[in-house]
Parts: sequence; structure tokens; C-alpha cells
Amino acid sequence: PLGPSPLQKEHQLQFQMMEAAFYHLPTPSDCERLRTYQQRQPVQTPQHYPQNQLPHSDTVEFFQRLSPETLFFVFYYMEGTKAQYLAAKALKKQSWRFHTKYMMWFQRHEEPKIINEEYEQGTYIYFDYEKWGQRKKEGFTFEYKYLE
Amino acid sequence: MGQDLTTLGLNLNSPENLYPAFGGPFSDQPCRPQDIDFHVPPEYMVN
Amino acid sequence: MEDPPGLISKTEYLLKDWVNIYHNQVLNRDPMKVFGMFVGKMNICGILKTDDLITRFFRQATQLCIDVVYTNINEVNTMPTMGKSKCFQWIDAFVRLIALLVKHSGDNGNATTKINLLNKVLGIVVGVLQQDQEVRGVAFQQLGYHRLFIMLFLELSNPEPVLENISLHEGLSQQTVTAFCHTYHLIRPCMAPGFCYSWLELISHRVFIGRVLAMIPQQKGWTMYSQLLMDLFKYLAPFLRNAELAKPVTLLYKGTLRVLLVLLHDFPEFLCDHHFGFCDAIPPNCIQMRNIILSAFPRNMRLPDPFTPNLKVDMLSEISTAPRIFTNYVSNIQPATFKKDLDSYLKARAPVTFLSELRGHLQVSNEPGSRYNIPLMNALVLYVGNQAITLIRSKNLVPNMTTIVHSAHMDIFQNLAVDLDNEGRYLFLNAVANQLRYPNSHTHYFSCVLLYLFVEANSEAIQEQITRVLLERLIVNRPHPWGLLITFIELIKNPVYKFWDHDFVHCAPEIEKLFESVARSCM
Repeated sequence: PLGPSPLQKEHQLQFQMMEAAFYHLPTPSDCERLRTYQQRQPVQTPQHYPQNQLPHSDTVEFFQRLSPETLFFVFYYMEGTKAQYLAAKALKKQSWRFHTKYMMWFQRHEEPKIINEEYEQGTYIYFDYEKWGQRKKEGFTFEYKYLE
Repeated sequence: MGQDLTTLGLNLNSPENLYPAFGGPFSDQPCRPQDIDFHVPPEYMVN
Repeated sequence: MEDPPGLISKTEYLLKDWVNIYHNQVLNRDPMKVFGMFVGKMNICGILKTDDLITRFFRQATQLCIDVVYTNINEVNTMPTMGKSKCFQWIDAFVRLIALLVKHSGDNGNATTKINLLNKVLGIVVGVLQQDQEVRGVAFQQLGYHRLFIMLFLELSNPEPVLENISLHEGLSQQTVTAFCHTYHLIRPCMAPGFCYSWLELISHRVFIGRVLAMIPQQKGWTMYSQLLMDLFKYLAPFLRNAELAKPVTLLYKGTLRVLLVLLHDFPEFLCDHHFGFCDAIPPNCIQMRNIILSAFPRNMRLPDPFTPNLKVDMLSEISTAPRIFTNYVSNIQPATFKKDLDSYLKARAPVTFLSELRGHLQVSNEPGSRYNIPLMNALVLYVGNQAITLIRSKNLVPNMTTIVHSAHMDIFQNLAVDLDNEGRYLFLNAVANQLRYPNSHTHYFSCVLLYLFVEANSEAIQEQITRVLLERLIVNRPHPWGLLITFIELIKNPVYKFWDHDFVHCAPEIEKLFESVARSCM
């Protein structure tokens, strides 16, 4: 039985301000750090494309199912985000190690020839983000002070 | 009749809390991992 | 008073210098050294000499950042990614400077100096925002302030190695949250309607919600957050009273629903504790939004299916527990003389004139649709009900259709049911129905009150209105409060209420079908 009630003057003024703001709304990226790559650019894709995230896509288990190449892409192009963190965890579970000086991921190709307190030395596979590919490196010395 | 609140983009049956990935009041999608700023080790800030 | 000569140019020089430092990644390699050198520059420019100069510096620097937004606003609107990036380059750098100054002001052990500086800066930004809104009117742009507030909050929320002892870190983060809650209250939508969409984003940001509602120990942030939600409901109320919502209102309303659903899912106890204040602010016709709040129940509670045949509500263990009510609703029972008369009537059922004067206290105008003082009505109903439960308990009885009758409390409820007009009775019945929530002593008592008023009604109009109040809460989309369902099921199932004999039940085919569908799901 209350029925509509007319807007008072002050509410009409408030509505004008709100209506003006309605035409330049905040967007989710206004609350996120500036992204060097991969900014949010929502694009309308055909409806038959998956429109929602895959279930559990924010878990390490999901990232472990991704190929190393995909994980490297996420690691280098989504830095400072939870995705980078999950990709790093998944890579470590696949026995990759991050070298903090070369900022590249290394994986033992075979048992190292030398192991001591400071370093290990042997043949490694590493991912070269400049050439964007995996390379083999023989006789590489992996100093533990650079092991993240 | 109000709104069908299951169509606002929130997984209301989720066993976990929703707020850590809440996309905001005007978004009908939760945040993806790449949308969430994370305190990663400084060495990861390769760029 | 005017800024001292040269301050603006010094501020501009310093800010530009800092933006370069920030974006050339120099800061990342040795942040403390670089920051220390920059503070030295500020000193040389005399910025840090007095509190007044520091204040002026922050205001000028804030203004410079906001001016960048207006300078680039066309690009922001046409090429958002590029345009916003230009603005954010300045603002993010300025925010980092503020965060470093806050974290390193005073000696490390002293959170007070840090918080005082934070509150000063927040207050300055609020001042610039309010003046900007007054000067520019509908040309006001929220973007710069939005970015400033959220990035400053995130910067200050990051785990900070500088602050060695966690207790200081805890203290600082709790006071940081408090400072932001106060700031957001100062720029609530009623005060800054041009900022309302950003404001809702800010108070519902995932990190902010996590901090205020989950991280602060002993739920100390809950009252502050309930204040912010009250600000939102009060702002929305006049726009929501009308069924047809304008687009800008619909967007804000749907945004509010999303936030309430997150709270219902993650922090139901928060909604349980503060439901009373929220129901005061939410317009009575916002059925579904109110249902979200009333449907909350403690996570450790298992609700029996309301449709369980022969459900014995009064046998439930929680049914005798009083719910926590964090709103000081008794203070709404004004004036003090009325409260005194009320208490004396509850005590001695005298003076009898109290009942005939009741409507006079509740009715505040003759304007249809706003005749009554709703917060007073809500507070009166809950207060009388609470007193009744206490009295019944004191006799080692439980509320039921026998123990709740022949009492001063029921006199008042029956008087309200009979003496008020359609509008007043609707608000009275709403006040009662707003207590039908999860299993607790209020749900139980007020369920009995509604059913008793139905069976004892001296006119079918009252019975019809009770049915309407329950029905309008049931026919909206889910969620539905547990207490509402068990009350309605009891009404249509128990022959003592002769529900199906009433004409209004058969007043229209779709209404009859609706009742039958509910009845079928009960049997």
C-alpha cells in the first residue's frame, strides 16, 4: 500500500550526478596495476565460444596440466599476478628451477657432474625467453645463490 | 519477482569463499588469475 | 590562505621527478636508497619544513594528478586503455610516494605518526573530490579519485618487510582499514553522488572486503562495514521506492545485490548481526534485497527442511537462543516520555490510554505512502517482542499460541493490527515479518505472533493483509528466509487457521494456483 513516492529536490540533484557518472563507469582494470602486456580488453566472442572460466582454473592442479610453453607464457606475460604465481608453482612441480640472475627457468637434463655447497654443474635445459624456445646448456654452473 | 540471482555471475554453490575472486559489483564474471594482483617474489618482476 | 609563492612549481617539479623515478624501475632495485634521496630533495625544496607546507604539497600534488585526468579525459573515453594508462602513470607514482612517506614517517615503532599522515592525506583527497564535484557538477570525473583510493589501499595492504614486528603491522593495517572506512563514509553516495559507482566498487573490492570482514581480529571491522552498507541503502532508498527503476539506478541496485550475495555466501553471520539496521534503511518494497539479508544464517547451523512433515519447530535446539542484534534499536524509541509510558504499560498494563495514543506516536504525516515513522515502528515491535520473550522465559515457559496471549505485549500488537490504517498495518506486519529468519527465539516468537493475529483477527482484511505480507516475500525469486517458509506452511497446513475458507484465497485463479502449488510442495 506504500505506492511510489515522488523524489525530493535533493534526490533529483543526486540522480543527475549519478546519471552523468553512469556514462563513464569504472571498469575492473581501474583497480588493477597497469599491465605491460595482456591488458583487459573484453571482446565479444561468438556465443558458442566458452564465455566463462573453466572450473578450478585458478588452482595449481589446473596449471600443472598446462604445457611448459604455456606456463612460460603466463609467467613472462602476466607478471605480478596470481596467474604468474600459479605458473611458477606448476613449473617447480615439473622440476623447473628459476635462475634469478638470468631470470630464466632451468631443468636438469641429467644428473649433474658436480654438486657442492655453492653450486651444481652439468647439462641443463633452459627456456630462453628472448628466443622463446628451450635450449640445452652443457657444463652449466647453477650457483645456488641464484636459485629462487 | 525480483531478479534470478543465479544469473549475476556468482558461483553461489562454491564451497570456497567468493570474495577473493569477486570481480566487483558491475562485473558478471569472477576475476581470472591474471586479473588478480599478487605479491610475487620481486625476482619474478622480470619486465 | 594562498599557497606561498613557488610552492606550485616546486610541487610540479618534485612530482614529475618522482614519476620518472617510479617508471624507470630505478625504484625497484634499491627502493629505500632512492626514496631517501628523493626525501632529501623534498627537504631542500622546504616541503617538509612545516605541517602546513606538507599539507599544501599533498593538496597541490593531488590536484595535479586530477588535472591529468581532465586533460586526458577525451582519450580516456575514446581509447580507455591508452588514456587511462597516462593518468595512472601519475597517480600510481604519487600513491607509491604517499605509501612510502606513510610507512616511513616517524620512527618505525610508532604507528600513530603513520596513521595521522595517512588520515591527513585521505582527508585532503576527500576535500579535493568534494570541491571538484561542486565546481564541475555533472562534468565531474570519478576516475582519478577511484584510482587514488584503491591503489593507496592496496599499497598499504601489501605485506611490508619494513615494519618488522607483525603486531605493528597488524595495528597499522587495522588502523589503515579504519582510516579508509571513515574516508569512504565521508564520500558516501549521499555526499558524492557522482562518485557512487566508484564508491560501490571501492567498498566491495575483494581485498577491502577481505581486510574489513575477514582479517581484522574479533570482527572489529564489521560495525564499520555495516555503516558503509547503511550509507548505500539510505542513498538507494528514495530511488527504489518506485517500481520502475531508471537505468543508472538499476545498475547500482544490481551491483548492490551482487555485493549482498557475496556477503550472504561468505559472511552470513555479518548479515545476521546487522539485519535490523539494514531493514530500517531498505525500503519496504525492496522485497528480494531484504530477503537476501533475512535469509542469512550462521554457517555452523543446519536448517531443517521447512517442508519436513510434522516439523516440530519448538523442539529445535537453537529455537530458544536469542539472535545477536548489533543495532542499538532501543534508541529509536523516541521521545523518552513515550518510552517511559511504553515501559509502564508493559509492566502494569496501564495506563489504558497508552493503547489509544499509540497510533499518534507512530504517525508522522498524512502524506500517503510516508505517514509513519518506520524505524520507530520496527524498534517498537522488536522491543515489545523482546520483552515478551523475556517474560515468558522468566516463567520457564516457551512461546506458543497459549503463552503469548493475554499480555500487555499482545495487547499492543493486537491494537496495532486493529487500530492502524492499511499503510500502518502493512508496516507493522512487515516489522514482525522481518524477524522471521533462521531458527532463534525471535523467529519463533514472531511466527507465533503472526499466526495468532491471523486466527484472532476481527476482520478478514487483517487476515488478507497478513497473507499478502507473507506472500509478497514468497513469490519473489529466491532466497527465502527459513522462518518465513515455516510460518506460511503452518498457516496453510494447520486447519485451526481455516486458511482455505477465506474468499481472498480464491480471489483469482493464479493466486489460488499459487497457494495450491505451495501447498503441494508442503504435503
